[in-house]
Amino acid sequence: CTSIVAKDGKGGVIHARNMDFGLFLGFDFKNMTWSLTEALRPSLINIDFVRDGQTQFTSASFIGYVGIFTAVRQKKFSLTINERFDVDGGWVGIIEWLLGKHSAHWLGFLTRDVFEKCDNFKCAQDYLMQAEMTLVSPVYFVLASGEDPIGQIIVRDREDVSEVVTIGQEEDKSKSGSWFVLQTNYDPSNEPPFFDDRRHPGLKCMSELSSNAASGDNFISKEGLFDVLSTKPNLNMLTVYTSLIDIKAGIIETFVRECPFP
Amino acid sequence: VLSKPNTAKINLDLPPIERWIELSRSYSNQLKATINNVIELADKIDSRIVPFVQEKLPKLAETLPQDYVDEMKSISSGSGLDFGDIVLFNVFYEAFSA
Repeated sequence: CTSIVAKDGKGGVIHARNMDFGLFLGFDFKNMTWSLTEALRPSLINIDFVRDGQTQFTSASFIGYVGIFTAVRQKKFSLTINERFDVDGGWVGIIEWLLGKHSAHWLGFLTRDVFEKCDNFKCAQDYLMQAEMTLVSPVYFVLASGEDPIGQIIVRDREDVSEVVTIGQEEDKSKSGSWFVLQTNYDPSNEPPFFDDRRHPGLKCMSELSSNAASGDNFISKEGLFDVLSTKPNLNMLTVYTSLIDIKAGIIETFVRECPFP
Repeated sequence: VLSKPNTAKINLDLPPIERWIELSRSYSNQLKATINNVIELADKIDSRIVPFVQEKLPKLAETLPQDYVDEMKSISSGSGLDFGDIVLFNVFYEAFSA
């Protein structure tokens, strides 16, 4: 996956993501495709969760899945989830759950809870940082605010937050943490492996496609972000969809993607 | 870009046990194809995984938050798919990361 939150030049941020999904052993040599990726594409759907006739939040989801991987609460916040490959899994969480400790959260239900219970960015941030999780594979939460130009990567272990990267903490404008944050599937403080480096191509695209205001602030358009996420290897054979999130409008524009065998 | 997905509504004013029935009935073929694919892949990894999950998860699912258990039951009811399969699909991030 690749998730990006970037300044939009209008005082806010745009949030976008590529959702990559595949499974080890899942390559179909006959058709030269990843079979789970192919199976998931037709089951993609945008869901408006409605209460009292009003949309509370909107998600880009798969039919049959009640949790959240990509969602927005209008004007308040948006959230995307990236799998974290860097760290050994929290096997102990699953074992504890099987042995009867049921207080920890499963990922999909935790993220759904955030949208059910939180009406602002701070609440969502606290919830995602503090909840105990049943994680087998730790996770990156990429969170954006609809009220302030805030974008944040929260690097989660089962019990703790191991790292946070926020827009504005980095001076070098070619790096994540400057006027944008960009997260793939590896810890921000470590280099990604050479065989799966989507970070540096993504950073290069962000630099090349950004605009520069008179004030010296960089920003990017929705179309620019879409181009970043359409560039290989950020777009790859495991990419199921690309979502562009307009937090103020509460709209997720989702595109089913395909990337042919090289 | 291949296409843009449809948009559906889930009415949170309905009891959780009813929320997903209509949607999962309309998309039961897609859901069956996806879940069959997930099960086939799990079988490739280890043929003991699916029988274990199908046997244990419905009981273990009762320990998950009740609203979400009911929502998964409503998906099972609408699509005609086994409840254990729906639970598996909903915890597959953790299950398959393992």
